[in-house]
Amino acid sequence: PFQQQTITNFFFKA
Amino acid sequence: MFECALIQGELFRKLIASVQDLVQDGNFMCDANGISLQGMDSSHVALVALALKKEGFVEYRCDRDVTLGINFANLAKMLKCMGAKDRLSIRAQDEGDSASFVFESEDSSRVSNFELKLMQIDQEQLGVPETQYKAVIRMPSSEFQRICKDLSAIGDTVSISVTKEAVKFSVGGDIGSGDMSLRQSESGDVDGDDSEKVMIELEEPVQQNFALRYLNNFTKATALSKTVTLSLGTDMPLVTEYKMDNLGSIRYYLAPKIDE
Repeated sequence: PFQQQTITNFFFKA
Repeated sequence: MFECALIQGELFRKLIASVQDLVQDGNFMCDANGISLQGMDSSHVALVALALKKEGFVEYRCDRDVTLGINFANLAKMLKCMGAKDRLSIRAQDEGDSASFVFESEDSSRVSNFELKLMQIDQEQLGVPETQYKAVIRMPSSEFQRICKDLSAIGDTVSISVTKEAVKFSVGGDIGSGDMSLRQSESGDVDGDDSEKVMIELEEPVQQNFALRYLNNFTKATALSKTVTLSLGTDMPLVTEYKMDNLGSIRYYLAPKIDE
């Protein structure tokens, strides 16, 4: 029932 | 020329052990203020960020910014040759293709020299936005380690929910379900070690789900600090931070699991 998010969805490319 | 020395080389070995299962290789960015490292796991679910301040070193010299591309498994092989109480020195030339690691025993009776080949690592750095977290929990790192380990035997996802009174870790799996709550320590309690306490700073109650496999991985850093700080918000990564007295910190960011 859970879907794993990725960290790149939250942090921007510097 | 880059040069630094740590009295407790062991600390550096523990740091490398705390990242090497999550990230294979990475760039140590060395500048006049200290050393930083950032890396993601291969699935891009977690990010580890290491920040070491020059004040934590007995010697620190960095004439020009240098980037040391390091394979952690290879570095760990060399650090294995270091004695538990050895002093560690790291040296690198500005444009060199290797870094030298020197281990010296307390009484200087044994000195070991290792040259590690450096790698060219093309790695994108991620910007971590400044965030106001809804809940910040500080707790004994060993307690967090135990909870993650024990709950992962029951399920693969933990739900962390925080209220003013307590933080609750809940798990469910094929065999059943369960939860463990830690109450905020009494503020009037002046006895005992501060690092034994559970402190909760709360703006508003929050609940998020996370993969226990990654949290267990983060707890490799337990040896670095008596306490761990968990910072949570709604629909944002969890921050698991281990602070080392004056040397700096290691932070792990973990993307949440969304309930469909």
